[in-house]
Amino acid sequence: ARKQSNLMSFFKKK
Amino acid sequence: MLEGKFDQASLLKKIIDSIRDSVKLCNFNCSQNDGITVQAIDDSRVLLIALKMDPGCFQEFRCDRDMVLGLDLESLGKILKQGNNEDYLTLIAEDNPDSLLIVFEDKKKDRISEFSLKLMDIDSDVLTIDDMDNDCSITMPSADFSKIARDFKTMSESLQIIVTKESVKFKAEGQIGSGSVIFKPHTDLDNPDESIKIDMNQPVNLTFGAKYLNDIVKASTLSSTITIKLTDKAPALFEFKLPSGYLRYYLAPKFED
Repeated sequence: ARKQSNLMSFFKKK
Repeated sequence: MLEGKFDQASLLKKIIDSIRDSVKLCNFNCSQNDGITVQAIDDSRVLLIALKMDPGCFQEFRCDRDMVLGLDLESLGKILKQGNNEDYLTLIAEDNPDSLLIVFEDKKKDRISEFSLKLMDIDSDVLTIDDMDNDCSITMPSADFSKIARDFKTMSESLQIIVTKESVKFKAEGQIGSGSVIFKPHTDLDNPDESIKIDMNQPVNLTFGAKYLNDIVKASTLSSTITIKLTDKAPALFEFKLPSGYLRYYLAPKFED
C-alpha cells in the first residue's frame, strides 16, 4: 500500500 | 479602498468553483501591484492552492492600501450564483472592511444587483514555496488530463504518472484490474492548445491520490491547457493559466509504505 505524504514535510511555514 | 471590476462574472465564478471543494475559508490578499493573491491549504494538508489574479484579470483595478479579505468560499459561491456569467462583476471594499460588496451589472439591461458578504478573521498557515527545479514539465490539453483523472478515479484511489523522454504514461491499478493511457509529444500547428509538450531532465514515476486530482481538474474550465511539473519525491505542480496570472495546485505525492 502507498502512504499519502503531507505538504508540511516539503514546505516551511512562513 | 479596493475596487476590482471583472469584464465577465464567469471568470471569478469558475475560479471559486475550482477551489471551494478543497478549501472552505481563505484570505484574499489585495494589493495594487499584485492584484488579488490567495494561498490556501486543504484540511488534510495534502493540497495547496496558489491563486494569482493580476490586475490584468480585471477591466479596472485599484487598491489604495494592501488589504486582506477573509472569505468563506461557500458563502461567496452562493452570492456568485446570483449573477449571470456575462455580467460585469465588481468587488468593492473600504479600508479595514468588515464586509465585501459584490456588484453585478447586466451589460444590456439597466439592472444592477448588489450583495454584501460578511468577512471573517482567518488564521491560516502560509507556506514558503521556493521556485523548484523540476525533473519534468508536461503541457497538455486540460480536457485530456481531466478525462484521465475522472475516469481512473472509478478504478483506483491512486494515479501513477510516469514520464520518460518519449512519453507520459498515466496508470491506475485497482481491484477490478488496471489501465494506462500514454501520450507522446505532438505539435498541432492549427490548434496549438491541442499540442503535447514534454520537457524532461530526469525520468520520474510518481503516484498521487485520485481524489485530489479530481478536485484539481475542476479548474479545466479556466484554461484549455494544463502544465504539470514533476520532481522525484516532491510535490507536483499543476498550473492553469488565467488571462493574467495563474491558478496553481501543489499536491503531495504518495509513497511506498
